[in-house]
Amino acid sequence: MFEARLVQGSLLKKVMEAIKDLLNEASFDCAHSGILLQAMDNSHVSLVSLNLRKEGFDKYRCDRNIVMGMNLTSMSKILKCASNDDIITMKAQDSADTVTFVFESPNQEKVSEYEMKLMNLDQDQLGIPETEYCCIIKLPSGEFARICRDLSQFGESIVISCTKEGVKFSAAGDIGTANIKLAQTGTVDKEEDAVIVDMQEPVTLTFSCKYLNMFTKATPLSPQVCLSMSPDVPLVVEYKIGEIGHIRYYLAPRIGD
Amino acid sequence: NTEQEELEEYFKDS
Repeated sequence: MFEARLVQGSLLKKVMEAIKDLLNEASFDCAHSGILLQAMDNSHVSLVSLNLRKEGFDKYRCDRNIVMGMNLTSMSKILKCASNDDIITMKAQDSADTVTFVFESPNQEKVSEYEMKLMNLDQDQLGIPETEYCCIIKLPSGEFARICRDLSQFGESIVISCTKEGVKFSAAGDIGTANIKLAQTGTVDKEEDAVIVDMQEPVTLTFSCKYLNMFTKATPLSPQVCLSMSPDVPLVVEYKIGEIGHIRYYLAPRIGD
Repeated sequence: NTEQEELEEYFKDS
């Protein structure tokens, strides 16, 4: 028996918005410690890694490990039926071919149940290597989304350049060039407004604008985003999911730009 | 696509 109940059900709705444009289908690995999802996007250009720890759920039970292959378009349709303040429970029998979503209104006056067919997905087992990153940049997630959106008007690529002074985002195209520099912030009232650069070596890498913009669909999950870069390895874009876990996107640098 | 290959290699090597 698997059962995971989340009072803050809106988090699950936001997680779905953050992955549904990148993945058509994915396997949810449910284990005693929590739920993991790891999958390459539809074009195999980026990797999505989602981690939801059992401690983040209000009730979590997983008697034996199960892998639930889900069609994310269908799952997204179902989660759209939940209100933002609904409590969401996912449950499945050990060897079931369906998963049930239960939405409870906060006053328990309305309870909706949706059953969805599971899929057998033959997905590659991928490992994420431990990497020491030369630059780790934390910035407000809304700011990052704005920069990606603004620069996508100029070209298909964004150059991210990190030095000890701060981080520079640039794009160039037919209409001209754009450069946005963010300096490290001094003292800020709210931690989430800070720009923090932790740099061992300066790094400059080029990434696809389209994918960075897709990653920013996770912005509602967290006020801060963390970018980790090293030469010749994929960029990591990480959003925390409340106290429950995180979503990480990995994107290979563009070659030959 | 070289970026695809790079990414797949990075995750498969581990």
